[in-house]
Amino acid sequence: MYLKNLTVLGFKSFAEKTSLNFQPGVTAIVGPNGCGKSNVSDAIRWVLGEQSAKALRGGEMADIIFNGTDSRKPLSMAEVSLTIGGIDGEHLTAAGVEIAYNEVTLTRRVFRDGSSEYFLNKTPCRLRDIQQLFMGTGVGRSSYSIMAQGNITQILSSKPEDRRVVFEEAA
Amino acid sequence: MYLKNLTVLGFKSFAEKTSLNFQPGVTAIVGPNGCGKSNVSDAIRWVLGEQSAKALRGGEMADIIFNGTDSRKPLSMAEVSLTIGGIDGEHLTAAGVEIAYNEVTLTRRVFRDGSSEYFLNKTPCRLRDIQQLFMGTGVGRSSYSIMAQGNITQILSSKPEDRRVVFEEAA
Amino acid sequence: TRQMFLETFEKVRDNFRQMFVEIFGGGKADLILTEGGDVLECGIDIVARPPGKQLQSISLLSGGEQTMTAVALLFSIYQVKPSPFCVLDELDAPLDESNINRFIHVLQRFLVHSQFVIITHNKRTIGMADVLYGVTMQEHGVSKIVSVKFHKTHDASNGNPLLEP
Amino acid sequence: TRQMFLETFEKVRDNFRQMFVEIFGGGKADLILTEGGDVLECGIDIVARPPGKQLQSISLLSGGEQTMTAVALLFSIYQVKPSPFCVLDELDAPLDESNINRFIHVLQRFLVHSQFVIITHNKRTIGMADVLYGVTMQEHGVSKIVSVKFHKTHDASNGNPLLEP
Ligand SMILES: Nc1ncnc2c1ncn2[C@@H]1O[C@H](COP(=O)(O)OP(=O)(O)OP(=O)(O)O)[C@@H](O)[C@H]1O
Ligand SMILES: Nc1ncnc2c1ncn2[C@@H]1O[C@H](COP(=O)(O)OP(=O)(O)OP(=O)(O)O)[C@@H](O)[C@H]1O
Ligand SMILES: [Mg+2]
Ligand SMILES: [Mg+2]
Repeated sequence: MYLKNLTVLGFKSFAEKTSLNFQPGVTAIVGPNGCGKSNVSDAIRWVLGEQSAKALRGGEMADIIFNGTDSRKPLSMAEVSLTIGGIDGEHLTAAGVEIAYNEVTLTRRVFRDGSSEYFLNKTPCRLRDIQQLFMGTGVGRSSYSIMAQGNITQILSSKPEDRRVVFEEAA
Repeated sequence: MYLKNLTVLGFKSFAEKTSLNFQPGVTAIVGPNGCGKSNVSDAIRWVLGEQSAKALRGGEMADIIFNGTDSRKPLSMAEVSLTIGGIDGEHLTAAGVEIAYNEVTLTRRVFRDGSSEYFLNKTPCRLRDIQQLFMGTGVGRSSYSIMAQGNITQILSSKPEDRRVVFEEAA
Repeated sequence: TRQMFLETFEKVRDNFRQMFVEIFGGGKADLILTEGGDVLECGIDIVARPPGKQLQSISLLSGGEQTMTAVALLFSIYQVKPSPFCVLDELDAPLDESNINRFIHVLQRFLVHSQFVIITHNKRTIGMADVLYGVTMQEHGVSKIVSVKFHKTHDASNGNPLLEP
Repeated sequence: TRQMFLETFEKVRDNFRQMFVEIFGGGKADLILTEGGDVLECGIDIVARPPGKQLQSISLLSGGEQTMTAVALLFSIYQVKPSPFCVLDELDAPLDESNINRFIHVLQRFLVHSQFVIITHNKRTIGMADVLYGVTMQEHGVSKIVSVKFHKTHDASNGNPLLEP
């Protein structure tokens, strides 16, 4: 399984449709303070199904919709798509995707009322289908595969009981 | 009021008597990870009367006594002295120090049983006398004059009620 | 006392509004007494809006923006009651170069009233110091302090001190 | 299931013990199941002792040492179940140059199995990337992504990529 593309529109500071292509190896994201780097990490976390607004630094889920600037109006919807290649047949079937596809695009939208919609290759689906896609791959809500800014030492300071959840994910 | 000298012995990683002289302006402290820079900040905080072992990253006060290495035994006592110049007569009197002195050395010792001793110019005194010395100067337990590593954003995330304590200190 | 607290609060608040705009080159920030009950009971809320952006909870600000906002508040309090000395431990870790320059620039103003002890890994911050101490651990687990001879460069854009151990 | 958890725990634990010694060039670390009750209920304690130093609570370790210890644990878990992709946001902020080099060195091993997306301000970390994206906010509050042409240097000590916007 590997990332191919991330496309964001209306997610946090990404007012315009923006696309990021991934290669094998290391992709570095750089830029000045406040320009939107961590927002990219939030977008990936969110489209994978993050349910906690707090984990995305917001108070409620609608906080992640582009809120406007001095010269732009707020948007009414946020949409993030993540295209992934090399998913094995078993996971595709579990998620209800035709095995014919060798790449899958997950899409998530949220509206001002906080309600989310999910899509796999443009077909509406449930959050659970997206979770099925990643079952047992090490990408999951409690895995450490997405390390938020400043959070690395939380591995050390978190309660011993919380830590075991991560081990169970890896099991 | 200005700092003149800090002398540490047996405090955390300072196994040997170490002295730091201060000048007006900015003193920068540099060095690799884990070499003892934040321990210098802890030493200053501690000699000024910090009572919380947690604020010094320990579990109990005896944790700040040099704990030994592969080639050195632990020490039984930690001692830090801070020499300060330019203290006005009023504060000197309140702390019980003779006005003849134009510089004051505060010393604090702690032993393995956790008990602390305090001295002003080598004369034993109480913690309260040291606190009197700094009353109303902006140096105090709840002031922001000592900013621990990683703590700056705590100003933003701390409870609104906690924040007011700092304002009261500044009043 | 209620009177003293309110006076201090108002002064810090004014400073904070100005300091934020100066540090961020615009935008708007404020301190707000939380609702309800006695002035001596309520807390203090912080709102901050970098230039051009919309006002949102400060939790949504970036790591660097939060640090600069906290620095603005810190210095606003120092302006009301300048602490004779301040110890700042790696404040500049989350900051990019231009924010470190702004931080250093604002810091200069307080050097008249206060001594600063700054722990840092950053070359620009080091370049503005008057005195430099290196902490080393040649012997595992044992800290030693080395005083570093230092020619302070006054040209901030070329912050490379002559370092001799 | 109890069996699966214990197996995973033992693997991560072995990795962690080795990884820590490798990263710190010595010392000792361990993962310990907390006391009492069912294996499926207890938590996981972390102990770590950098080379030459005495074992103490990890809260007394420095900022950089804590980060490297957490990095060792992170990679120990990745070794047991390599996540296909990982996003690391400014992990290197508290690290000095030699620790960043060690971090980059260990990271290389995982590139066989995983993609990494690394957010960073550090030149050395940038120098080891295969692809570089710059995020900009030319217009206040609106992020744009710029792909940066990049000649990856394989000489890690000379990590200056040719950057063309
Ligand atoms: N819903 C939203 N609408 C518009 N802008 C938003 C929204 N949510 C967050 N932002 C903006 O995004 C910016 C933060 O971006 P981000 O955290 O990605 O910065 P960063 O590049 O990681 O910076 P740093 O280097 O300081 O960590 C903030 O200025 C914030 O105002
Ligand atoms: N009581 C003690 N006895 C001996 N060593 C101690 C004691 N308490 C702490 N230390 C050691 O001091 C070291 C931490 O020092 P400190 O936090 O000052 O590092 P630092 O220079 O600030 O590093 P960084 O740049 O990573 O923040 C740790 O390695 C720890 O083991
Ligand atoms: Mg960030
Ligand atoms: Mg430190």
